[in-house]
Amino acid sequence: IENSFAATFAAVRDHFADVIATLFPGGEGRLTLTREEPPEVDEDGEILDEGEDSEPVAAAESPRVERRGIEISVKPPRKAVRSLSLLSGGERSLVAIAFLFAIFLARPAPFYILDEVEAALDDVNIDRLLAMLKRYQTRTQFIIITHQKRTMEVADTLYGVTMGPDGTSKVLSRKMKKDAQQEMADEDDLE
Amino acid sequence: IENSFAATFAAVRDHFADVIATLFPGGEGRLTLTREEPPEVDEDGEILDEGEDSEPVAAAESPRVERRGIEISVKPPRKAVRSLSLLSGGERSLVAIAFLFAIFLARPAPFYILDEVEAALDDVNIDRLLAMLKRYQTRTQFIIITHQKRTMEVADTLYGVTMGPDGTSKVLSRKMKKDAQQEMADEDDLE
Amino acid sequence: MFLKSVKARGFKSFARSVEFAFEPGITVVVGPNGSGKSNISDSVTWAMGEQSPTAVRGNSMQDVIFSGSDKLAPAGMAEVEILLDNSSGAMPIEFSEVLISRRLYRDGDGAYFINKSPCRLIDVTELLSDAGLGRNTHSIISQGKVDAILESKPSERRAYIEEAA
Amino acid sequence: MFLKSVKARGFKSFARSVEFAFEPGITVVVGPNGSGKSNISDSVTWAMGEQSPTAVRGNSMQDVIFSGSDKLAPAGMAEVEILLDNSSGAMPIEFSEVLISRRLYRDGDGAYFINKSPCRLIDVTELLSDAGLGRNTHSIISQGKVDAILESKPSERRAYIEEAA
Ligand SMILES: Nc1ncnc2c1ncn2[C@@H]1O[C@H](COP(=O)(O)OP(=O)(O)OP(=O)(O)O)[C@@H](O)[C@H]1O
Ligand SMILES: Nc1ncnc2c1ncn2[C@@H]1O[C@H](COP(=O)(O)OP(=O)(O)OP(=O)(O)O)[C@@H](O)[C@H]1O
Ligand SMILES: [Mg+2]
Ligand SMILES: [Mg+2]
Repeated sequence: IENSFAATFAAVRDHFADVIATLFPGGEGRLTLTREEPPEVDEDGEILDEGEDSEPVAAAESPRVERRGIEISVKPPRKAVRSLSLLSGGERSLVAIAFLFAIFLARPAPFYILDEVEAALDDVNIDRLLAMLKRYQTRTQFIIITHQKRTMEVADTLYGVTMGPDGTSKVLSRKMKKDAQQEMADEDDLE
Repeated sequence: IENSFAATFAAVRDHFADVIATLFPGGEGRLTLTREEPPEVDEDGEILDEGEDSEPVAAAESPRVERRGIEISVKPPRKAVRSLSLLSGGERSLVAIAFLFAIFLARPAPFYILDEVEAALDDVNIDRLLAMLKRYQTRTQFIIITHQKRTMEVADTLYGVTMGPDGTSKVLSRKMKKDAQQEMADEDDLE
Repeated sequence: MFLKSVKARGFKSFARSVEFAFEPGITVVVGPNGSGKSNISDSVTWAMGEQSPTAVRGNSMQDVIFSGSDKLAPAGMAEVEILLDNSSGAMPIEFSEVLISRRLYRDGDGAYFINKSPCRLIDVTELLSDAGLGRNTHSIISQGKVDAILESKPSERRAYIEEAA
Repeated sequence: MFLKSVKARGFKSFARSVEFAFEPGITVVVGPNGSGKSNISDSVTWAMGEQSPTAVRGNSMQDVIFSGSDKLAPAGMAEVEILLDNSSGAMPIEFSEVLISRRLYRDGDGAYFINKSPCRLIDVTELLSDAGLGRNTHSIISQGKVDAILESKPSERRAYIEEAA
């Protein structure tokens, strides 16, 4: 079991660095395994050592890999590495998306359902996320729930859902790509 | 102390019903005081009786008002009243906003800072929220952080913040209403 | 392999039977607040065997059964069917499509089916896990939960990798 | 009464002193992800006497002190000044404007000031509470926390009303 964890971790780690470089151009991301002993905790039970000072351990080196946790550290462009809690709302979304994409790239699942994952992102970062979805759409299926017009534009298929007069959900329409552009203009009726 | 709690609760309760009627046209909202005894809890410690079955108690009736909690129940238009946890993301934002506005209307604070409170809302509901902000902007000051273009349009003053090449925040600009329309078109540079 | 369709009946706001047919590639779902978009995602999570009511935003699992509206009486049962394309043979089953169904009745009775044959929950979860759809693959990101991974402790994040291993 | 200005120096991403002058009515703040918008809201929460690091997204209160960037060394102190218009006399103090300042040094020493005179935390919180700005007025809604009120138990919601009473 250990070998496959170590191999998967190594693959996810490498992909994470790549995806962070794509989502934070000029930034860096790193996944490391925590030290062996249980982390120090403060009086609230919060882990004290999340962040820089855990020395990265090459997954293959230690036979006791099985109990190690995974630490995420990110350096946004031009900034210092800080605790994840100090990142902005949008930056946190991007880091979380990067982690999930790193796992996807190491071991793809047959489909992904993403429910308003880009709600905290500005337009530039929405475009970066959408570019990534388009790059990988031949490797897996993405079903995306959104209110963002930019996201609607990358749809191969667009579904409209609405609440009927009887208080139940109705499926309004399903447009293939070629009609979707035209319908986009009418999207405001759905919203 | 009791009288002022009872009076404030009564005012907030009435305002809550009004604000819900504005944000959910055709819907109803109600604030009620919980019963005296502590709520039943299930094995996870979740309160079992949140919702319909707590009989509303007129604040003035009971001398033991001081230990009562406040229950929120909302009936979206055409739907039945359900537990708050079953409401949608946007509906939950609206109910929370209604509660906060109900308190504001009963006892206004000098200013409010709202950080992306409309992130989960569709365009129709963003417009309803903005209409409410405009209606009350002479009674208090609103400072709103957002990525939504619709929200930018209601600004009397628009501030731009950006991250400088040295990794620190810079205040880019501050436009008064009359120039804000023109700058809106250039907003994409900021984003 | 991909998700070919989702059919829901009596599940949350889907009082009458609705069907979503999906294609490979990118499908986008839009609609007003409260129209039922996240309920689609919940229906798939539930059909895949989810046991925690809070994972589908309920206090008890019966909360997923359509509980009525101004015009309609509550339903007695919730049912969701998800159809997975298996033409690549990823799932160790000799069909080119796999239909996974789940039902829940008001009295708490539940049932699972694979290609319409009754089965146990463990049969569903094992079949899905073979296809890379285990509980921890996080292939379904619920609304507002995108940064949950950042809130979890380092040891909890390990489960993400173990599942994928 | 309204918030006339916020000045921050060495506070989070505001390494050098920045000032925001606000008017009555509606002010909207925009900018890219990570540019420092929510840090403005945190700076006001902090200047008003906030004691919990998690309320300003830190693990310890020193996390609010600018901790350096690629080009700049960390700051030794964080300072925020908020100027409140008091021409309506809402605050029981004979000035037409009230400046509330807070400082924190790397060694953990902190200080509060009202109109530049040193004071205690309790002086700041009492003054604000007279003006309807107590801890529970929820006049500052942090990012992602809008529906926190729905997650709280009925007894916790009571504090919202008690504060306003
Ligand atoms: N058991 C149930 N019976 C009937 N309706 C239900 C049930 N459970 C939830 N609902 C309804 O489903 C609606 C929520 O739907 P959902 O969360 O899917 O909306 P959404 O389209 O995702 O909206 P948003 O854009 O705000 O996130 C609620 O209004 C709720 O009343
Ligand atoms: N002590 C500190 N020193 C330096 N920079 C800090 C400090 N604390 C936080 N930051 C920086 O502040 C940035 C976050 O700013 P903030 O949360 O205000 O962004 P925002 O404009 O609200 O973005 P979003 O639109 O994504 O919500 C982070 O990138 C973080 O690195
Ligand atoms: Mg939703
Ligand atoms: Mg922010």
